[in-house]
Amino acid sequence: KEKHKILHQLLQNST
Amino acid sequence: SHLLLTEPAPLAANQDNSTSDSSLRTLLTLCDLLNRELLVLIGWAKQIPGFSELSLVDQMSLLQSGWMEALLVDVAWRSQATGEELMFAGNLPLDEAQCRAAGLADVYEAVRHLTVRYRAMKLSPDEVVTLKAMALANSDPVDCLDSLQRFQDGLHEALQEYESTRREQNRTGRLLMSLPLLRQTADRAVQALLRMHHQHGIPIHKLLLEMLNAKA
Repeated sequence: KEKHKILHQLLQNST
Repeated sequence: SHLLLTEPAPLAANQDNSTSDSSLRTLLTLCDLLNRELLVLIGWAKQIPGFSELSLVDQMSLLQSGWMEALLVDVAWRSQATGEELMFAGNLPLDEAQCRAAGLADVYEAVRHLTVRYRAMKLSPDEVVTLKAMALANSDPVDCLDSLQRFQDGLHEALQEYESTRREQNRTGRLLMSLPLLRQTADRAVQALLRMHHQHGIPIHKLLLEMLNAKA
């Protein structure tokens, strides 16, 4: 998951 | 109609000015555009009915699998009216020679083929937005098959309902059977960008690189 950090963060942010 | 409403406005390319090498400039401009489009795409995915009900792991997996396909549906759609040029953005048309000079000859060929195929099918805007969402949904779940199937079924039903108002028999099936060509095209584009990065040291923004590496 560390490898996909940015995507993970962007999905967790609310729209 | 929900997909039509949530369709993001197309982005404009920001011409790169860091180099006088026009081929490199094309490539850097394109990579910057793709990186910004990815941000928009992730926001768009969250608005597709059913996507937010997927687990975070499956949301990531679908985006990692389908992002280039979704972006290329847009490129092919924007290029419907043009002759030989591919409209990566309204202000970034690239012809074969420009793509070749930028090391993207095979990407040009593949996306052009997709564009011609879509043109022959005379896609409507409704079909384009649905295909784009289906490209994203068309993957194996890591986590929960049930919620992914609900997500896929919703899109499938929307497409069937839309096609039932039109006269062309077998249209839904034909659209679905165009998805393998889209995947093949996206794979070639991903491989080309990874090659430009690894073999030619082209700098790539963090998000784009992360998404490319997820497919490496």
